[in-house]
Amino acid sequence: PHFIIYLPKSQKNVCFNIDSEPGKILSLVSDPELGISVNGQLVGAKKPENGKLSTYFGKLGFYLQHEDMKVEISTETITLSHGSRSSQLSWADTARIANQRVLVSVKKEKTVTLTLGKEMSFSILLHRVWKKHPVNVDFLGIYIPPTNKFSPNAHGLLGQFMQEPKIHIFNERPGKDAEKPEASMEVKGQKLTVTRGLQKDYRTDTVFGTDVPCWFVHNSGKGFIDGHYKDYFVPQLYSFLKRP
Amino acid sequence: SLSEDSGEKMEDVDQVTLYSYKVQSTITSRMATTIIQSKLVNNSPQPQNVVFDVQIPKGAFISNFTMTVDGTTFTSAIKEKTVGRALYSQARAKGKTAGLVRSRALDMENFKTEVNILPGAKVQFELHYQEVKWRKLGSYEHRLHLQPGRLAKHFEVNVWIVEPQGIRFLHVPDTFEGHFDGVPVISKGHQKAHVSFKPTVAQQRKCSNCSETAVDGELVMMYDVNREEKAGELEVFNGYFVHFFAPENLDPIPKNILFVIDVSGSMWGIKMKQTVEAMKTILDDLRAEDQFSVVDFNHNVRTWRNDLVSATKTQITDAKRYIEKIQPSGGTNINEALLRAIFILNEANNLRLLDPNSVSLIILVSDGDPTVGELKLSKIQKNVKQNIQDNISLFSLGIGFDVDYDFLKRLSSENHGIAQRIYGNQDTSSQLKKFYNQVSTPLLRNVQFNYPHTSVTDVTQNSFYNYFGGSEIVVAGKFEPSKLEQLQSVITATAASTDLVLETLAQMDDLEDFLSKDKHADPDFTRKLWAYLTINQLLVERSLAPTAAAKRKITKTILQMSLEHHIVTPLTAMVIENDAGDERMLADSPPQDHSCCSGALYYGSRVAPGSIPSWANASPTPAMALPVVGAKPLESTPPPHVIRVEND
Repeated sequence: PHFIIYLPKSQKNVCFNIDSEPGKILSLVSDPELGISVNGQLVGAKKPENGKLSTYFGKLGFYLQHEDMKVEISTETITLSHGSRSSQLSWADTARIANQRVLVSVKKEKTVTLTLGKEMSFSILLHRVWKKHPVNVDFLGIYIPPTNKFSPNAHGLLGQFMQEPKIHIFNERPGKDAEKPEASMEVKGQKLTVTRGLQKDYRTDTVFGTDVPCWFVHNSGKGFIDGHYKDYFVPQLYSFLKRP
Repeated sequence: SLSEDSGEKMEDVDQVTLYSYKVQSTITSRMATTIIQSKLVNNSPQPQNVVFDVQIPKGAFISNFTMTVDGTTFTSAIKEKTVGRALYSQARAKGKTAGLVRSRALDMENFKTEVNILPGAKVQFELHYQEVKWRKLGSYEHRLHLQPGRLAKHFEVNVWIVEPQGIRFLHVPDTFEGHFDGVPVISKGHQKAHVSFKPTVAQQRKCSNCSETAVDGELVMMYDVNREEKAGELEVFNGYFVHFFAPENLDPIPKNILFVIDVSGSMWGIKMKQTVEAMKTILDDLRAEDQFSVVDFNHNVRTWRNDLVSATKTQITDAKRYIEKIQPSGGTNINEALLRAIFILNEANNLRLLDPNSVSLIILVSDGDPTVGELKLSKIQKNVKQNIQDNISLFSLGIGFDVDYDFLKRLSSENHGIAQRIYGNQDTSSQLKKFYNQVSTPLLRNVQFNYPHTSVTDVTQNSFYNYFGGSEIVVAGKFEPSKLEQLQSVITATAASTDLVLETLAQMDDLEDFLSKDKHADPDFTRKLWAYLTINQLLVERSLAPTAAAKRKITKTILQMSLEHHIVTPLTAMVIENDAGDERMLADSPPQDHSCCSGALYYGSRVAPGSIPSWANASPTPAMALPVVGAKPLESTPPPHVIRVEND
């Protein structure tokens, strides 16, 4: 999966990507204080390309502990479980399921919007591919607005950036590849080499996406994210991240 | 003998030869149209009486009948009952009769025609009828009662099933005890299926040298459509729409259920034995989150428990033990029994002992009319209506034919339930269990269908108290194609722990090419289904009409629709006459059985199709306008030399 982090104060986009094994579950947001966890389970492409197997988010899990509610979103179904009871919809429906403060709204074959009261919302996009494509598989994208009020202790691959880190980008210069400028970025006491590039925002154009220029951090975001990306593996779709 | 051209030798023991017997059914999106055609010839030197006697499902509407006797064709016209009778009395056909008679079978009616034909004469009968398939216990059943009465040189049954949603499975069970093994041929595609049944004369014989036919029973087809993809299917065509709704992936809603069982003397013997047997299985099927109790009544009213009890294993065992000990005797006091059941549920509700997400059901099982206490049926009905709270659905099961079934139907229809007739014999138990299984899994409450567009009119009942797993809710209506490009529906409902809003958009031409591609698909199915549903619902509304004026108004509408849609209903009759109009027969339906949508599980109500509940209107901030961390589209245009960074 590709990550794009928008830093409102410095008005910069920083991006990185992580490729790991299908089945692994990554913690995106973990906020034990608010009782909210968001995890993504990886799905692999049908076969490697150039010797490398791409992975995507095939399933997302939202756990709203205080509401005793779990929402599992896969590329096929959307399941809302409250205690022992569950209701399921499919991406073929246009529907809304509401329970107390939680509202799950499905736009047929496009998006699911999950809102918690008025203070929190998440947007999940479905990327459908040609079923017989030899390599590509359906996958999901998730978008989290800066207006979401997580606690200061929130963490996870995305959650940690709810507290915006200071960054300083300087010494912009031609890169090894003349067409890919490089620069230096100081962040969290580290000095990284970053590369200018493009990522995609699919919310307005679900097929081709909109180009988003960003400074790309190499090595699965090392130095920009706390610790190593493997620190963000969690055992279950609804687990909270265990921090050292 | 006719054997020379078929190569098969037919005895001439029978003076009348059945040259061909053909049945053809087309089911398009639950709407089934069946044609039964029979051709006979009188081989004997004497005039012969020929009978065309077919059984059609109760609640099916006959739409056409023609008869050709020695070249003289009789055609049918649908008339208002009294008009039909008057015409018939003016020109009674000589030596010919026709009529619809009520059969003793559970859910069938007989259409019978008898005609006297001269030696050598030929006669051809052709009957058309239509019915809607109701989904029960997860499948639709199409039953064809085959009773040609004699060997037929050409015998064939063809059934085409066309379902735009896709056919999930199709099964033709063996209902002839293995006699026709391998004869039904099934071919099934994704959206279409065909079943053919064409036994040869040899195969029709009861035994290798018998002259009786073994074709005497029902050919049954069971199927269901694909539902994994979508919870509802909205089909629009020709200015009508039909909406099918049968979601499955929902958790059962807890139920508070009271079984009110008649243990009067008339239940003695097999009825009680079968009822006890059924109850033992039914109690075992209760779920842990259900609450229940049992009220048994004769001239007295008793309860197993005076209030609702959780369906734990121990409680269920105890209730079963109680039921096993029941000895039927004495009179029947339905009024007190129902009021006691209602009191128990009301009390529990008032004391907040019920799960707010639960549904409350009363299942009344009785085999006779009241003989003790309040005897007046209308008074009992009034008492129940006055005492029952709005959250309770009442289902009535009438065993046998001594119970006033109309009363049970009215009683249930006005209390969010339905009534069903049960045959009092050795399979009473399975009928009771089958009925219970249809209501054992409530999945949704307060289901309402809304069609916000003003050009949508004539919507059938669109508000339902419950939705039970394994069944299907059907709503239909009209719209003006010129004013709509797409038809939108909003279904609102409450599941076990969530409120559900389901929006569906159907394009005007969604079905066009699908239906045009298949010559068996009935392009008129939406109109027929709408008419069928509307007339049946009006029939029940008529029986519940509070004033004579209201009843008259409904009667007028039903009659108008029956004539317009050319169908025999309890208010119309079929006049069959020859071209000259000097010979007529009359077929009118059984007067007393105004059954609504026989087989339908729901009797709902009508709410303005555009009135979406307020809670369903609250929609979240539009998904696309969300500002997000990490992917905010920037206004600045990147320098042209920037290219995509794929990944490390």
